[in-house]
Amino acid sequence: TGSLGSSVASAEQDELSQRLAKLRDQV
Amino acid sequence: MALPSQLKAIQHHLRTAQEHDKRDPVVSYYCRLYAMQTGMKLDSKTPECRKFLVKLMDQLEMMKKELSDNESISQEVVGNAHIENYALKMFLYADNEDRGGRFHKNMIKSFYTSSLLYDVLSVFGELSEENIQHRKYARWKATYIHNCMKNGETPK
Repeated sequence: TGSLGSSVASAEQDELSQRLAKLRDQV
Repeated sequence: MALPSQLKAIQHHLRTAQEHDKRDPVVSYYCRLYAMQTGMKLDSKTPECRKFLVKLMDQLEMMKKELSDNESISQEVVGNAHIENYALKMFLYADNEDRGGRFHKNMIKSFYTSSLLYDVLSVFGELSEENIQHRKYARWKATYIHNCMKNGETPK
């Protein structure tokens, strides 16, 4: 479950970064 | 939602955002944007921080939609000028009270809030030397005058 947890975390981090870039029209 | 302790450094920027939701939504938006970017650098790994930051992002996206007709939001160069003018106006008000020997809670808060807004300016890029000096001076003045009044002394 440990590796699953960390992959969920990094997926969410990536999504946040993409949403931030979109917010700032930097896509 | 309660702020996780790992994100304490953005607490006052988020409070400034709340204080300006009605008064000046552009200030609120960019305070939250600064908090978002800084929060992601502080901690976007722990579940409670991720949950907080996702909620903050939801709020930013909603604000951007609601304020889409505002040039200060749709064009960041205009937003930059707005925040810089607002920070300077607040700084000059507090500085004028200070030079006039009028020490009170409102001028302390204005010094402190202007220093927070100079933090927020960093979302647009590197601060100018003048803005760096204003931020340092404003934060020092707020602390100094606050401590004087707490100890019953008159600030010099």
